[in-house]
Amino acid sequence: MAKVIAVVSQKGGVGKTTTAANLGAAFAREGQNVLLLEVDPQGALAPCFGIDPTTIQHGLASVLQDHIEPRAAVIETSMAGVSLLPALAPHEDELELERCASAHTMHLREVVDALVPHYDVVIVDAPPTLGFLARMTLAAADSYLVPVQAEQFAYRTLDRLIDTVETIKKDFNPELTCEGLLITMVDLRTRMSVKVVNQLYENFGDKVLMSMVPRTVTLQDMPVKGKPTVVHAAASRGGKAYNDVAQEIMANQQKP
Amino acid sequence: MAKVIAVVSQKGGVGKTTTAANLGAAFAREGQNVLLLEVDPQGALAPCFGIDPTTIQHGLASVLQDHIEPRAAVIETSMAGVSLLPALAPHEDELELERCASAHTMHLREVVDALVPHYDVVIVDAPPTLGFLARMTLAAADSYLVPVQAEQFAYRTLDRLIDTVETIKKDFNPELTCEGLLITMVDLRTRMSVKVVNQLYENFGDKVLMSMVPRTVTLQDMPVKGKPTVVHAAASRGGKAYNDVAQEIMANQQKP
Ligand SMILES: Nc1ncnc2c1ncn2[C@@H]1O[C@H](COP(=O)(O)OP(=O)(O)OP(=O)(O)O)[C@@H](O)[C@H]1O
Ligand SMILES: Nc1ncnc2c1ncn2[C@@H]1O[C@H](COP(=O)(O)OP(=O)(O)OP(=O)(O)O)[C@@H](O)[C@H]1O
Ligand SMILES: [Mg+2]
Ligand SMILES: [Mg+2]
Repeated sequence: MAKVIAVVSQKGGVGKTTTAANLGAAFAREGQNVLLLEVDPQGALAPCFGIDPTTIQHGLASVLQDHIEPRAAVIETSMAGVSLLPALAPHEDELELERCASAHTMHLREVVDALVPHYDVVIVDAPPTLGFLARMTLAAADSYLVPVQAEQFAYRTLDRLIDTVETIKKDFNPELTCEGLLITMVDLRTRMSVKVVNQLYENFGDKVLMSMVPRTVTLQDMPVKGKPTVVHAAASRGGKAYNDVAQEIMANQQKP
Repeated sequence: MAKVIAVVSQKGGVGKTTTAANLGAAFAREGQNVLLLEVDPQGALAPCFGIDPTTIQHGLASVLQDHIEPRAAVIETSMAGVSLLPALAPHEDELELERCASAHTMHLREVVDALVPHYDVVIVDAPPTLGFLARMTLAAADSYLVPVQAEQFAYRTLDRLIDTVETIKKDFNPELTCEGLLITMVDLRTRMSVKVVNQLYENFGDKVLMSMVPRTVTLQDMPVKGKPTVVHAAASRGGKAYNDVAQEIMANQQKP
């Protein structure tokens, strides 16, 4: 029975997709059966695994509109242990996803329930919003992981995200827990980075993961290489960082 | 009669808000009367002008639900010539904005029509999506400006944005034109940056603005300083770059 981890932040470009792809690959290299479930209409996950988005037959949009069964939309990637359910096929659009999410907050939860028997972990890549799609994502998850960029703008967005989490816990998903805050794109040469990292540890203490992800060019070329960084550059600073994050999350999940 | 420029990109964190705030301030320093119209529920604009978001009485959400007149929601910032209509007051939420946008694509256009007699330029800060909020934004604009990060992910998102623009032109706003593609966060020390900049000029030639914005720490601390970079650090690389962008846009608008 899979654990469902939602990677969420309403702030754009903080590393949600980079985190989902690399964590998924890192868990798979530990022998886990991983499903990457893409709710973000941008469709940035497929190229990270060398999949041409124009070849996608059906996306989550078709599943939520009951055109096909969830398992029929799952793609086996070329990486052992990693499957992908993409948000949109070329003929589908973002509005269909938003309409389904606004009509029925628990709809993704029902889709996930049909899929969890077949995997060890489901990682959900959410869009940069706190609207209908993000709420549907949080309602479907066991836990949520928040990438936080070590920059001023990103730090201030945590309050509204926490409000949304509390609303979803109250109305739909009381069991939802926090997997942690993951500090991303850290450049400790800048005073801003050091200051924000300290503030995060002071304010959110035990929720902040000890492993941080540095700003590094090796994490930018996944769509070019067609593979996650933990695969094509496992020994690089970026690859090592995400392997450490995966190890820390797995260790946390063992705790009682 | 104001020109309405929408700053759009479904990619997160590419510099939409940083561009909207700095362009607005640069135009105001040229003597223009500027309205910043925030459609992005994140509310990142207010802190760029030293406005505490908890003091906001009514946002665009109230205007779209007909609780108040558009002009009643406009805040005079401490900077001469710059006014702000924020997306949300603390008691409002993102879902209200999304519902209004899905119900009535032209609703923002009607709000803008009530405001344009009072300004020289309206700059709209859009959220990182191509859903209902983005479409409502494009339907309300005279032109759209796209910040494009000099990184692989960002480059590939232009196709879907252009499809959305074409749909909106066909169904709602035939006069919509492209103000340009603005290359942001350029770090020409990295091979990735140089390659992406070349690809953009090859593929979109005359649409790419000549002025580019470097990746620089001076563009990150607007919420800390409570002022746009073109105001608090006009001579810095970041301040100079956005002044150049403003000059180029104003020169383009003079052409027949
Ligand atoms: N640690 C890092 N170092 C350098 N670049 C990074 C790092 N993590 C991500 N990036 C780059 O930053 C950009 C944004 O990352 P990513 O797409 O993962 O963020 P996101 O939160 O999923 O964005 P969105 O909100 O648009 O979905 C990408 O171009 C990516 O390659
Ligand atoms: N040229 C630059 N150099 C360095 N940092 C920058 C630059 N432009 C923006 N930033 C920083 O990058 C982050 C994202 O910028 P910004 O918020 O303007 O993007 P956005 O597209 O509006 O994001 P969103 O999609 O979440 O609305 C911010 O922390 C900002 O301070
Ligand atoms: Mg993403
Ligand atoms: Mg923004």
